[in-house]
Amino acid sequence: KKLVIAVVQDKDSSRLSDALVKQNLRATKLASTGSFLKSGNTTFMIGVEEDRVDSVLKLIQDNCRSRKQIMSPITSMGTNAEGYVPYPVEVEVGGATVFVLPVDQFLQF
Amino acid sequence: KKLVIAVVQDKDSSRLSDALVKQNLRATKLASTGSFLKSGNTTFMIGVEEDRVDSVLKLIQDNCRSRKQIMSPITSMGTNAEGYVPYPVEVEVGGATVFVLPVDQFLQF
Amino acid sequence: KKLVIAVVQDKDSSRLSDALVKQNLRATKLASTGSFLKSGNTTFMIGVEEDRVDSVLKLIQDNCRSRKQIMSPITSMGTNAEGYVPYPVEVEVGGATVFVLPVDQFLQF
Ligand SMILES: Nc1ncnc2c1ncn2[C@@H]1O[C@@H]2COP(=O)(O)O[C@H]3[C@@H](O)[C@H](n4cnc5c(N)ncnc54)O[C@@H]3COP(=O)(O)O[C@H]2[C@H]1O
Ligand SMILES: Nc1ncnc2c1ncn2[C@@H]1O[C@@H]2COP(=O)(O)O[C@H]3[C@@H](O)[C@H](n4cnc5c(N)ncnc54)O[C@@H]3COP(=O)(O)O[C@H]2[C@H]1O
Ligand SMILES: Nc1ncnc2c1ncn2[C@@H]1O[C@@H]2COP(=O)(O)O[C@H]3[C@@H](O)[C@H](n4cnc5c(N)ncnc54)O[C@@H]3COP(=O)(O)O[C@H]2[C@H]1O
Repeated sequence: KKLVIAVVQDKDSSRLSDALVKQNLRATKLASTGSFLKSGNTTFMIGVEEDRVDSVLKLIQDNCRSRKQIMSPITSMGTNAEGYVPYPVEVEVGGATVFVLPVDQFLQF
Repeated sequence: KKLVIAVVQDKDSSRLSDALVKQNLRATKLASTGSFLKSGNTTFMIGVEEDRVDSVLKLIQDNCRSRKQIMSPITSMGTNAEGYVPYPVEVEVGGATVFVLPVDQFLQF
Repeated sequence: KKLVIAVVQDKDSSRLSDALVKQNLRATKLASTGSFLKSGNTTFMIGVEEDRVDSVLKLIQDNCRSRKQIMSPITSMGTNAEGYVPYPVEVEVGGATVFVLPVDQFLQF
């Protein structure tokens, strides 16, 4: 078993969830926040047999889109310059950030 | 050290939390959602010495019950057929879904 | 790549988040709860190249403080004695509890 952890945009969360269910892939969702844009996103935890990891990755790729998001001036603490951005700035947010973790044991009670 | 990740039903969350504290086992809880029933559940993260993994697993098994849950027709996007279930359907939800992950380093500051 | 999971106090969450962004380290935050004090804290997931793990750990250590928190009598289910603590008790909460996890694959779509 492997544990796939995928951070996706909220807009794609239902579509990805339904696509996983249709392929009988089980998953758990957590509400999360990006540290740069400080806006909400969704973290999926998907426990899957090693031989189905590639089909989970393809499913994530097919159902999660990259989009431009406006970074509002008040949250732009993270700039290297004076510390704030006077104008709204457009940031390209990717479709998914994915980690595949090794699993020592998997159990269901 | 190992990191035990356990997805349990909300109804068992306090009982499991108290049982862990009584055995001086430390844990962190996260609010989560099941991708199939789309209802709330609880994800525990329990960092524990390798030689205590078995007692954590037994504690989870003893404190988390499986139950039948009603799946309401509007959330049943995931069926293979027309895409919706006309009548409420009973689904058996297990007591816990558990992953034991290897840990390279554990630190407390 | 490694996945650093750090449980920190809510009070340090923004400072740590901004410090990570300044060093161009990417992270995702999750709202969480401690199982002993049953009060809110923050769990960071930080995917980072293996050669930057030490600088992430130092950043966490520099930005997260330990503090005394008052444990209110009603939540002290976890004591070993009668099961409740008659007086408010002071508990020292550390700055951060950190797990460094191995990662098989890292992808961004
Ligand atoms: N220091 C910085 N300087 C300039 N631009 C920056 C930046 N940090 C982030 N960005 C940009 O902002 C987008 C949103 O980042 P955020 O941290 O809100 O939301 C992130 C975060 O929640 C998560 N994420 C990305 N990389 C991660 C990592 N290595 N570890 C943990 N979470 C990560 O995935 C979300 C989307 O990331 P993505 O890379 O597609 O998109 C990122 C990236 O394009
Ligand atoms: N491999 C995995 N990776 C990550 N998280 C996992 C997982 N397996 C289970 N979980 C988590 O544990 C919860 C309970 O799963 P369980 O299999 O006991 O109980 C499940 C199962 O009996 C049933 N079920 C789930 N997916 C199904 C599907 N595609 N077809 C038919 N029944 C399904 O519905 C119950 C509730 O599922 P729900 O998704 O709401 O909630 C799930 C999900 O949050
Ligand atoms: N091995 C582990 N696995 C997963 N998460 C872990 C962990 N160790 C610590 N944590 C997380 O970090 C928070 C702070 O832990 P710390 O040990 O600094 O500070 C702790 C500790 O000083 C004390 N404490 C915890 N459990 C105790 C117990 N059974 N007996 C006495 N004191 C306890 O209460 C403080 C707050 O604990 P709380 O549970 O509310 O919140 C914990 C928990 O969310």
